[in-house]
Amino acid sequence: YGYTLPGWRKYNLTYRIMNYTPDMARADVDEAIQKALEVWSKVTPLTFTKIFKGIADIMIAFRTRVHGRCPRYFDGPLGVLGHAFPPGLGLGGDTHFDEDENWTKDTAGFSLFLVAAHEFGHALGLSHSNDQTALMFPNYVSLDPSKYPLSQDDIDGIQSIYGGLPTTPSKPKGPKIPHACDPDLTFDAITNIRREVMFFKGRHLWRIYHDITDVEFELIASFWPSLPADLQAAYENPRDKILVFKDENFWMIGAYNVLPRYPRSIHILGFPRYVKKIDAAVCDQDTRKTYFFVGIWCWRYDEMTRTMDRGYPQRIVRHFPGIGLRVDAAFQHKGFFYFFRGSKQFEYDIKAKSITRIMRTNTWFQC
Amino acid sequence: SSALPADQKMENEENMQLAQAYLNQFYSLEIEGSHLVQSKNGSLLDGKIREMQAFFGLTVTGTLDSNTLEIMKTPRCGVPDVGQ
Repeated sequence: YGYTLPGWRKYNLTYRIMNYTPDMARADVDEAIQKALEVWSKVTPLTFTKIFKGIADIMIAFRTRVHGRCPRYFDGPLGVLGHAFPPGLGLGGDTHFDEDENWTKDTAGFSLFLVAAHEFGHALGLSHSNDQTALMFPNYVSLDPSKYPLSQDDIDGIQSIYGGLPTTPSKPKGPKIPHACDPDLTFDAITNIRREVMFFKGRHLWRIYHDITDVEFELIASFWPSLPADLQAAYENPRDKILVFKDENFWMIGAYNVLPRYPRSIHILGFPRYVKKIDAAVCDQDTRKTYFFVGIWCWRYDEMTRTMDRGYPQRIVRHFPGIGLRVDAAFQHKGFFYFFRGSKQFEYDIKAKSITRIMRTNTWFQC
Repeated sequence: SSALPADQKMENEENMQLAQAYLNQFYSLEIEGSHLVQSKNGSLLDGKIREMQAFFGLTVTGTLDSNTLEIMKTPRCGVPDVGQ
């Protein structure tokens, strides 16, 4: 499967049928469109609500040849059957069917249900798949209408954008998409990565560039498909590598690629067996020492000798007075450490060993 | 040797036009072509045919064989396969 970024930033989508093909009864068109959307809502937290006026997320129309503002055109009978646009404003999500085709409820002509289900895959952010069993394969394949049209490839693709069905029966609650300016925003992990800073949360990350104000919101999987969601710690070491931690595993990323032979156990770094997870990590680029935060303790790792320093662990409250018992995430920027705990952020002067500012966590996002 | 029969020649030309239109629309041939001076042996077109054959799981020959033409003539979605 393949997908275009980003998907819709919400689960509750609307659709509107602008006009009807004379090939089918109106009720049959309504049913085909509704069933085609259900194909996707059955495997994701997405819901689709029909509206009858105004602008819907997915505007559906039967058109021919060159049509309106659409940059694409149709070509008469056969050939191109329909097209759709990836999520977004304006034409985003819009879906057009070629009225010069013979649309049918079954497979006598072109099944509107099958073609619509494929085009709605695009409207939700999927691109074509080269898996010949996939609904998102570009060529029309006549299928028994009673057969479930999605292959595992399709399901993997759409769930990589929106996540799967929530385990709790009440569907609308699905995996929450974090919002940058949520006052209660907390972070799983934060790291520098060359001239950027990445803030990890659930399946997503925000990235900001040094001295550039805009913020990008991405899926972790769009960079590193092999990484799990809900990371716990991350830092950049002096060798231009990123280490990311979850439970007893850590991965090493070089030049934006996860290096082979990872994940590996955190215990090879020198942690005792009883340490099962890392809460946060930050590397002091001046001293080449990395601080690991585990519960109320902190360890210090010498990046040059690649060994843990003696005399650790120490209590966080003793080593970094003022920042509290535990740390969620940390990173270094322009000589300061920034510690994140709950919805608070502490700017910390390492040399003076004192807090210089206390802020909300999302001050980096221009809220 | 005798020249190709006129209708065979015409069919070849039609097939070539179909292939050009298909690769323009779904494999951004034209976009990339406008940036590169297309070499005499049509290597850009050859490359695009190979890319399309690989996507559809066909034998990658770089030539317009019958299987490739058959796929190009199959009704399909109008969204490009690459460069989306």
